[in-house]
Amino acid sequence: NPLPGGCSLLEIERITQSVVKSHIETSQYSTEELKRMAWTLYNPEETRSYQTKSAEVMWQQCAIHITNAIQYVVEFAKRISGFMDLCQNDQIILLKAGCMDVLLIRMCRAYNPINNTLLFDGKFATPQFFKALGCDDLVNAVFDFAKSLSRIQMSEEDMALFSAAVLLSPDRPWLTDVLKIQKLQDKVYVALQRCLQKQGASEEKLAKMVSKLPIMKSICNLHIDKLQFFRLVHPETAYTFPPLYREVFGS
Amino acid sequence: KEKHKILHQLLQNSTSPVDL
Repeated sequence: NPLPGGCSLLEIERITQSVVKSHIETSQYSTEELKRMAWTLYNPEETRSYQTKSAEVMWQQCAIHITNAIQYVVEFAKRISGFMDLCQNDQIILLKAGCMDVLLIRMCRAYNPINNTLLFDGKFATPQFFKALGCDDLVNAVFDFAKSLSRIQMSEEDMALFSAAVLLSPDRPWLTDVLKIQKLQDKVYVALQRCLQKQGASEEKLAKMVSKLPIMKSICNLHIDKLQFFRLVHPETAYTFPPLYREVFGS
Repeated sequence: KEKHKILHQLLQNSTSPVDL
């Protein structure tokens, strides 16, 4: 039977393997490691010490962690078959526009819904832990998103393919070869659909995943707004943020 | 290119931080 988008079964199998392999190879922590760490929480004293840091120090630390994670996302993208065939202009646009989305999807692996905690610097932390950042709305939005995504119970394969589909969004502004990216994304979505079918997942699972896209966009925008405000208030500190962070989130 | 120097480098590098 012909598959949607005119792609062959072999092509779909190939892209599934490539995306899942690159996701696993470029995840900062394996599922086993995350399981082992899930109950390693910051104690009240440690939490207080983070809460009483200055906004500058806490922002700097978060920027470093995000930058580290971005490097893995770049590597994830590079290993998706077809991504490196795009022109470098498009590769950069897709990464700049989509890496925060991918980070948000990946983050749900490092989220514990039982106690609403998230892995940060080796231990699990509550939303209150990030008080010093001075952006409770952003922090709460990130935790709420992680909670809602964890409810979908995505497998590693789902997560890999969903991340790739989001990264390969052909509607990002200033792209050169929209059609090529559209074709790649179509293939990834077909692969994701097949993967869900194989698992015997309900039809709505994909719809549930796709319904998270606007929330992800609003979190990305909120992060940029907060960063711009931080830059205004603390220009010297913002200037010392890792160069890659400044490149990705600069205008 | 200058504006995205590091991204360009990361995309061109065959050995990435992940491998190191």
